[in-house]
Amino acid sequence: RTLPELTVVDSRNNNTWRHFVKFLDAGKGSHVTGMSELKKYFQRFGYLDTVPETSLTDTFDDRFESAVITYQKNLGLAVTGKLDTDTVTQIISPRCGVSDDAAPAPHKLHVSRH
Amino acid sequence: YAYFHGQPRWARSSPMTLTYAFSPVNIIHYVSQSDLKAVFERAFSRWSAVIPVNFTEANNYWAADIKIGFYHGDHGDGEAFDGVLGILAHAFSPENGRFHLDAAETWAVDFGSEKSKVAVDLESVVTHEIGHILGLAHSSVKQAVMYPSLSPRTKKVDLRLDDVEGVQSLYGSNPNFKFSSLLASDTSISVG
Repeated sequence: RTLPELTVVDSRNNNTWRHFVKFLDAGKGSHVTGMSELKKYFQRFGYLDTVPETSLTDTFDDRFESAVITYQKNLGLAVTGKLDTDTVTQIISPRCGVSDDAAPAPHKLHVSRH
Repeated sequence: YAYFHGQPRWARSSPMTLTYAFSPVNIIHYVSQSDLKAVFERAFSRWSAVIPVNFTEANNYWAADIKIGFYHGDHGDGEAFDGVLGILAHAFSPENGRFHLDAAETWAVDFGSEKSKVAVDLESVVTHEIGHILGLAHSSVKQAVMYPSLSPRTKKVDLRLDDVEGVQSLYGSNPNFKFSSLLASDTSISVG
């Protein structure tokens, strides 16, 4: 499977998140060793509540699916709830360290539960 | 576009002037001082072209509103850098002014002379971080400067409509700015 963005990155260099490629195609119910590291990434950028690292499991659970969906929406990706090629490519791309957990602009539509 | 929680902005009388300065210690030396200053000057001028905010370089780093530095790893603000690629830079919301770039990156001012496959365009990242300094958070519009990621050897320096509308909502418009000056497509990619 080809990850287009990766073809320009030399794998010998220290690309912090390159190992997340192994989670490609994971979806709800998957259990992949090391997925807790990916959950830390999602915590780091504001998509999962901060909890003790020891409580992060390697299971793709409901909370993580919700985080992936929010990530896909925020980053303008197709919303699949899975770690598809575009999503993984985006996750491993170099980025700004500022969290994505920001306030929505006032004019933007949002949904409230009533 | 999006804002930080509470929509913080620099609260000065308009037109406001913000000063910036480079850390005398935490700096990179493989980019010349003149190139470095020119990059920041161009990046600041893009934002000041659309809002009534001027940026001027100050000599006194500690007294400047915006404090710029290149740092390795854990540099004391709780947001450690991570080496080559990964996190490239970060900046703080108004009116903090801290502007940090990862010294481990191969920062490029010209992809013609910098051939590294992991070279990152300094001007693109600087332009993005200035958006944070002004109060913009990340955008979901891929073409916008405020989109959070940037691939190596990619240049994205021109503000898009989403960036302009966001920052003008915070500061108002520069009276000389015309929306017609925005390009339909202003993202260029250079793969060496």
